Amino acid sequence: NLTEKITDIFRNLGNKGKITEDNISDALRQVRIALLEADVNFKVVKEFINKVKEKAIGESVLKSLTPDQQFIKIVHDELVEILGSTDNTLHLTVQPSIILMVGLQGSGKTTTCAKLANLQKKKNFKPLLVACDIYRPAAIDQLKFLGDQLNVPVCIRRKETDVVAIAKEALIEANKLGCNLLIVDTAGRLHIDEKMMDEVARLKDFLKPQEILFVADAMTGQDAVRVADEFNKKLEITGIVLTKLDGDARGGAAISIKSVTGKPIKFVGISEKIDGLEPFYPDRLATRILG
Amino acid sequence: LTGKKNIDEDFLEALEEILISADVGVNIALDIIEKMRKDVKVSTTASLEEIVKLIKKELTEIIKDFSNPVLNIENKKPAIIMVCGVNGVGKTTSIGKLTTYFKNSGKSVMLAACDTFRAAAIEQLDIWAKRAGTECIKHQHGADSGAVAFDAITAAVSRNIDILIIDTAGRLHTKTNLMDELKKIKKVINQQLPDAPDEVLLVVDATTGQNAINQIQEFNKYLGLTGIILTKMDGTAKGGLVFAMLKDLKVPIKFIGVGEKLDDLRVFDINTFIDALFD
Ligand SMILES: Nc1nc2c(ncn2[C@@H]2O[C@H](COP(=O)(O)OP(=O)(O)OP(=O)(O)O)[C@@H](O)[C@H]2O)c(=O)[nH]1
Ligand SMILES: Nc1nc2c(ncn2[C@@H]2O[C@H](COP(=O)(O)OP(=O)(O)OP(=O)(O)O)[C@@H](O)[C@H]2O)c(=O)[nH]1
Ligand SMILES: [Mg+2]
Ligand SMILES: [Mg+2]
Repeated sequence: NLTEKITDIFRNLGNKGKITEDNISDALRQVRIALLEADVNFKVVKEFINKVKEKAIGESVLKSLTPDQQFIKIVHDELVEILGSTDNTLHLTVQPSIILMVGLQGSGKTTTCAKLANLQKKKNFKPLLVACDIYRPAAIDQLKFLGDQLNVPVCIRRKETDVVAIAKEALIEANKLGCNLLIVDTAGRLHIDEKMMDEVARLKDFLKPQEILFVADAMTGQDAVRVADEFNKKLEITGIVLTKLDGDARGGAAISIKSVTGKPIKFVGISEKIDGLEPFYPDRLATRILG
Repeated sequence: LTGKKNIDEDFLEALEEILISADVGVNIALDIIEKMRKDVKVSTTASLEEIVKLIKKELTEIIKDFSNPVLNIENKKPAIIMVCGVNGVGKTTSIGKLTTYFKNSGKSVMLAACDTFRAAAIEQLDIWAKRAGTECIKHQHGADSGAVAFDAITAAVSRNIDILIIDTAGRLHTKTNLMDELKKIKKVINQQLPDAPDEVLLVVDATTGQNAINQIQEFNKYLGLTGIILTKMDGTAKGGLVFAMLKDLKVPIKFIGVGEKLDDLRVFDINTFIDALFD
C-alpha cells in the first residue's frame, strides 16, 4: 500500500536525511499512482501533487525525524482539506422544504430518497415523496413500495407526462396532508442529454428547492469530474450524496466531484437498507482513498 | 533536434492523459506510453497521428483475442443465460435489450424474475418482457430466487423456448453472503439442467473506475463468467477498463449498452471501441 511504499522510499534515502526536490519526486510519483488507481481524476491529481510538493519541500519534511510519516500526513491532510468538513446539514428552513434528487442512471437516487425520508421522519419532519421519474419502468412502483414501507405518503400521477405538473400537484398534496418536506425523485439522466437536463432545470425553477442533491456512485471513474461539473453548472447543486460506499471502491470520485463543484458531500450510502445513510466523514474517506 | 524531442514528450504526456482519463488505468497507460518512448518510429516521426496510430495498435494487441461476440446459445434448448452484477449497472434493462436482440434473430425467449429482493424489481422486468413481446416467470416479492429459476426452467423446457434469461438482484461483490446466494442459484440451475447455465454474463457500468476489475475478479471467482455487457457507453465515459478486464482477467466483452431503449444494444466491436477512445 501507499504508506509502505513511501516508507521504503524515504528509508532508501539513507540516514543522512538529505531530502531534496528530486527525492520527493519519487514519493510524489507513488502518490500520483495511488490516487489514479483510486479513481481520482487526473487533472485533480495534478493540482493535488503540486500542492503536496510545495508543502513537502517546505521545512517540515526536510527537517523531520520521521520524514515518511510527515509526508503521508501532508498527503492525508491535503485530502481531508479538499473533502471539506462534515456538513450534513440540510438547509430546510422553509415550510414546506424541498429536496430535489438528481444524478446519472442507477446511481441510487430513488433508494436515497427513501433513506432521506426515513432520516428526516426521525427528526420530526413529515415528508412527502414525489415520483417525478416518469420514464423508468416501475420507477413509480419502486418509490411507492419504499414509501409504504416507511409509512410515508408518495405523490403519484401515473398519467402525467410533465414532471412540473406533478410537482405542482405535490405542493397541493403536501398542504392537504400537512407534510412539511418534499423529497423529489427524478429519472436518471445523462449530463449530455440536453432535453433531460432542461427538464430538471425546469423542475428546479418551479420548485425552488432548498437542497439539490447530486447522487453519485462511489465507484465512478475518471468521468466523475465531467458529469458533476455539468450537473452543477446547469443546476447549481447544494450537496452531494456518495452511494454504495459499502463496497470496496476506493472512492476517489469523491475528491474529483468535490474539487470541481466545491459543494459539500452531505451523506454517504452504506447499504441498500432504508437506514443505510450516514453523514460524511472526510478523514475516513481520505484514509480509504489512500488505500 | 532537442526541440523535436520536447514536442514528442508533450505529445506523449497528452496521450497518457487521454488514456488515463478514459479509465484505461494508470498501469496500462504508463506501459503503453513507455513503449512509445522507446519506439524508434516515435522518435523519428513528428506527427501526432502516427503516434496515435501506434497506440491504437498497442491497444488492439491487448484485446484482439477476446472480441468474439458469439454467445454459447446454439447447441442447447433452452439455452440458459444468467445475468449478474453490482447494483444499478443495467442488468434488468440489458435483459430487455437482449430479448429484442434474440427475437430479431428468430429465437423464442423467456425471462425469469429472480430479483425477488429489490423494490419493484419484478414489476420492472415484467414491463420489459411485455415491451419485448415475451413472457416473464415470476413469483411474489421475497420469494426464493432458486425456486423462481427452477420454475422458469421447467416452463422454458415445456414450452420449447430457445433462450431463458435470468435476472438477479444487484449485489456488491464484497458481500460474501450475497455472492454465496448467487452461487446457489447457479447450482440450482445446473442441477436441473446439466451444463447450464450456458452463459454467465456480468453487467458492468462504463462509468465505473478501477473497481470494475474487483467486480470481475470476484464474480468470476464465485460463478465463472463467460462474458461481459458494458452499459452506459452513450455517456461520456470511454470504458477504458476493458483493456485491464481483457488483459488480466480474460473475460470477453460480448455487448455494449448505448441507451435506455430496447434496441440500444450493440455487439462489441474492437475497432469502433478503440477509435472512440480518441474521439
Ligand atoms: N449496496 C448499496 N446499494 C445501493 C446503495 N444505494 C442504492 N443502492 C442500490 O443501487 C441500485 C440502484 O438504486 P436506485 O435507487 O434504483 O438508483 P436510481 O439512481 O434511482 O436509478 P435510476 O432511477 O434508474 O437512475 C439498487 O439496487 C439499490 O438498492 C448503497 O448505498 N449501497
Ligand atoms: N444511458 C444509459 N442508461 C442505461 C443503460 N443501461 C441501463 N441504463 C439505465 O440504468 C438504470 C439502471 O438500470 P437497471 O436495469 O435497473 O439496473 P440493474 O443492474 O438491474 O439495477 P439493480 O437491479 O437495482 O441492481 C436505469 O435507469 C436504466 O435505464 C445504458 O446503456 N445507457
Ligand atoms: Mg430511480
Ligand atoms: Mg435489476
